[in-house]
Amino acid sequence: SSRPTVVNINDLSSLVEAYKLRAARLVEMAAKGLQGELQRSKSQEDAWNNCSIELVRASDAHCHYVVVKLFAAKLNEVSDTAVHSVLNTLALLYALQGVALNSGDFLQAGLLTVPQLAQVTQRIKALLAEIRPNAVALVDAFDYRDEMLNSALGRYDGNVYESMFEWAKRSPLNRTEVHDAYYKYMKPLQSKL
Amino acid sequence: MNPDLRRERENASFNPEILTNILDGSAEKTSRRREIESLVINDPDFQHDDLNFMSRSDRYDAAVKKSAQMILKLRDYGISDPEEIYFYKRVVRNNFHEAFGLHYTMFVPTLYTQCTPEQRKKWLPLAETFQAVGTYAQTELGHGTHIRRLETTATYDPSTQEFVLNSPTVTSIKWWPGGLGKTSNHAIVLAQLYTQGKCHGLHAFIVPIRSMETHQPLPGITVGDIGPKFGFDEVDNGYLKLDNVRIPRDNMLMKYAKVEPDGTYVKPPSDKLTYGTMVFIRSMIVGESAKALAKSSTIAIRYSAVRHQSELRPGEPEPQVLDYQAQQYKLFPLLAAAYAFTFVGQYMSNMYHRITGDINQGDFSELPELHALAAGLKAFTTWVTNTGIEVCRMSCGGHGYSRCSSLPDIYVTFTATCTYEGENTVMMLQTARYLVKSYRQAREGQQLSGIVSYLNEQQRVQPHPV
Repeated sequence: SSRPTVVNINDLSSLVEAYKLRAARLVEMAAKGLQGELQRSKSQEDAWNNCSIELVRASDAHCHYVVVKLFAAKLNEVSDTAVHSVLNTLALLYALQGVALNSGDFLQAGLLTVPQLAQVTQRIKALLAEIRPNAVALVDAFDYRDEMLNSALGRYDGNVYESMFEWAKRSPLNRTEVHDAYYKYMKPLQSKL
Repeated sequence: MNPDLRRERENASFNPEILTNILDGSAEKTSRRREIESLVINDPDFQHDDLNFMSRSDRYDAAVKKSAQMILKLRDYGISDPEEIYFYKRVVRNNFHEAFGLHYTMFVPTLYTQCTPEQRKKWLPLAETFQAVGTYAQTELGHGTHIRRLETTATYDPSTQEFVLNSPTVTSIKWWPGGLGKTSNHAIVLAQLYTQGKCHGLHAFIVPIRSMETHQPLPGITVGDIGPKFGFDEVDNGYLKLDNVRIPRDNMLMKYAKVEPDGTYVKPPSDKLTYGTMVFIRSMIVGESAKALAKSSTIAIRYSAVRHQSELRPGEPEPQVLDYQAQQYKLFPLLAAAYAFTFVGQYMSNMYHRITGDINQGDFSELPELHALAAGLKAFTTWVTNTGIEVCRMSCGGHGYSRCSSLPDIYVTFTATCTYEGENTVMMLQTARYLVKSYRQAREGQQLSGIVSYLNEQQRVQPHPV
């Protein structure tokens, strides 16, 4: 077979390769599982149903590979150095987080070793710290105006608490200082007790 | 400006405006988008109290009013570019759905893609001038994603050259379509076609359901709103029961499959063409996942920068919540996913338009790949986003539970994507069908094309030495 590729967890293209091979392996397992069910003389439909878990996981892995691949491909279009750097950090975080959450797949496929998985966790922590100073600027870049977010918590100016208090005061229940229910039910109750 | 947020913005290592331009595609597109958004934001006609303060009936009323005004204003402004129309609508509907949503996202696109030229000539002017207000009635009370089992029938009567549409059982009642309950006067109904005593499977029919003069239900039609749901309070998701409703032969959408006047059936070139609209919607849902996750991340991260909580080191002032590694671990991977899905959404939109262009030229070769990829990515991105919105909401503590945060609204509006337009598990199984077929072809030595070509590779990867 062609020259083996060494997986470098700090290199995005190497991680794309690992996702690709994880997907290929899960598709192969699902197809072989299906073949095995068929050989046990099950109908096509029964065989398919009895492999649903592997089939869904194969599709999930395929889609995950597509997402990581397209994220990495997009970076090649970004010319601004500062933006490229922050997006590359995000892409690495996205890919490594997927490895951490699906570590069994990568280990079983021989794509990563147990020591490397410990490195993945350390790398994720380092990436979180790298992203921290840019987090607010990264969401600002989505460019959702306050009128579109419609959120007292997510306001661009951050005046959360004043905004929450104003919103609450406009709630219909506050249209009168004393709600009718007091006169209709609470006051009669108090007079009967 | 809150001092914490001001400092956060001063500390950034890049210019967000450049990244906004990348997300939009160019600086010109950014300024055009902002211009269109301002048209809505500064328009007093679109101002109203918070929908959360309204009854369901008032919310529907407000939604229909906004939709009606939006149509007139888009015409008056001369905004006709689909992407610019989308920008305009996105601000009008905010975190909610618009009352006429399905008319534009399903009814009109289906007329474009499934009508013969003659049928387009008749129906498109009616739909575009809003004489015909339509929805898309596929799902039934007892049948959803497995659409080959839908029970509604359309039986051809050659003596009158009409189709007789019928809901034979209670499980066959059309259920859920947006705008079906009170808004629409027409519906594109998916039904099992019977002609010359034979069933030819699912086909699409334009069915008048309410009078175009009085808006009253037509004879044989039982139609109404299905009642309150988890969200979508301003949308009249409806039910439709058909009792031997007769429609002219010409009301069957016949761009691909046909029924001749004598009842002879002409097969379509591909059985996936009837689902063309669904593939379009699924491709668009990937982009919607990105937007919902982007909004939720924006809210949760800005709030986490403003909120101070507990103490990291004894005696020090309360730090920003965003300084806790646990909070970063919850929110930053979702922020990364929002960017990832944005780029995937752009890719899917481009792929859809390219392949439908090929289909219009008679080239169906990439339709199976588009169908499989749209199904899988719709499921993949909506599952991640659905969970992610909840993580963002809970990351805001108690205030995330208030409707003023918008996170409950974003969640109840978005979560429907995991079951509509194809329930996610079934979507993943559809993708798997294509993957297994491709795998077998690769094993037989066929060279695969497109995004599954990696199944041809035998390359193994060695773990990186530690």
